[in-house]
Amino acid sequence: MNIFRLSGDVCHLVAIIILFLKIWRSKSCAGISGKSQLLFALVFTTRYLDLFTAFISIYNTVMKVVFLVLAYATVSLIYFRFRKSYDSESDSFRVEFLLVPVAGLSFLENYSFTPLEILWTFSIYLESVAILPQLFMITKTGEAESITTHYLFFLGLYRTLYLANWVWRYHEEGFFDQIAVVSGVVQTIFYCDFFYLYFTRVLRGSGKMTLP
Amino acid sequence: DPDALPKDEL
Repeated sequence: MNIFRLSGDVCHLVAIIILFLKIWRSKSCAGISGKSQLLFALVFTTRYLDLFTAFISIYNTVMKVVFLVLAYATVSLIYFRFRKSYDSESDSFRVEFLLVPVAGLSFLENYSFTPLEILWTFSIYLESVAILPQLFMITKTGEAESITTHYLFFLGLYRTLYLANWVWRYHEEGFFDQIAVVSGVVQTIFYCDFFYLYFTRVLRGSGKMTLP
Repeated sequence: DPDALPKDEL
């Protein structure tokens, strides 16, 4: 464990909590892509199957359970409790265009052709594109509430810190997980455009982020 | 080979 990965995990947890509390307290999921949240719940489900087969550490187990619970709780808020405020019109990204290539690639490019390994690989590839429906929804509506942009900021920060974690681990331990790194770089690139808008608009105190 | 590594990252 290193400071980059620990702070990355904390940012990830903060992002998930920000989103959950935003929906819970505003009793609305307007502007939130339910599809992205479904994809994230799928990412955690397919990645954390080893929760029952491999014990890494208390921290690892606790964080996996927390991420799973919060992901499904958020999905249930969007699709059940506050479903009247779910803007399915704007949340129109065709997720099958993500799931099919990701599933296909996880069968082609993996470390070993075993169910657990293929599901893990699927979750790695899927995580790199899971935010796209949310980013697409923001471009479609042309705006995002500032709390939603803070959610995306912490999510992007978590990914950026993971890149630093991999540099550190390669330098310190010679650790290099090619699938995770390549997929993580692609995922972080998707946040670059958002980061630009975030730093130039939201942090300028304009509150809402409106796209040009 | 990476798959021998425990998947210790979240």
